[in-house]
Amino acid sequence: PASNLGLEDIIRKALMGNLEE
Amino acid sequence: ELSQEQQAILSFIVEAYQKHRIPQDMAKKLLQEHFNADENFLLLTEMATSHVQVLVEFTKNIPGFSALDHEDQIALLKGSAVEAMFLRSAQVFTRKLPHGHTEVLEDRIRKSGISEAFITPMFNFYKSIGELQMMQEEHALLTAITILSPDRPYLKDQQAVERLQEPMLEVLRRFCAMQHPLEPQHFARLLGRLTELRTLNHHHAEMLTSWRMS
Repeated sequence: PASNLGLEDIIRKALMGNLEE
Repeated sequence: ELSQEQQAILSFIVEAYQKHRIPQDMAKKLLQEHFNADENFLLLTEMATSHVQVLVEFTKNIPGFSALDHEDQIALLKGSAVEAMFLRSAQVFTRKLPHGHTEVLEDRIRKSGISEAFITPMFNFYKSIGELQMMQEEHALLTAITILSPDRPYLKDQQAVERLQEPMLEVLRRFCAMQHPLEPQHFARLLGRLTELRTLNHHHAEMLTSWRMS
């Protein structure tokens, strides 16, 4: 789940537009 | 008055700020369902994740942001995520919610296991934001200004960030002068809240550690 990701991982994913992952 | 270009920036930023917000069903969960301490922790963690995702979507709309160096984009977002989150939460606590909702939210946060030493400054901040009776435009601009702070750690091109932040500050300054002609200190007070945010940000890592241990 997203809650297990660190802040930077969440930012990187969101910047790349991979919110659905 | 705002120039045509400044008006366009303002409308664009406000629209992006209103469009990108935490999904309503998640916010509803926070109010309607009862959870034990573990589930409470998980829900607040999910909300924080959603906050960051929404913040990134909003930030992509800030004029010039996408043209910045990719690693600098990450440095800005990493440096400001907590501050932007507190700013957005403050809006929730100062808005007129249906009767009892603010209490439910406050109770949930107070029972989340976060130590009182961190909770009190947080609610003091919400109160100080509430006193300013900020408009949506001011919230959106102040969030953009926070994100575009040129002094974040690991930032390579500070000048490029300054060039993006300055027009935002000028739009906010003029907007304040237009909306609060009898309160010449309003703009300075808004910027003063950014200093408070820095302090909250500073204590946030400590707060997380105490929360996890609890």
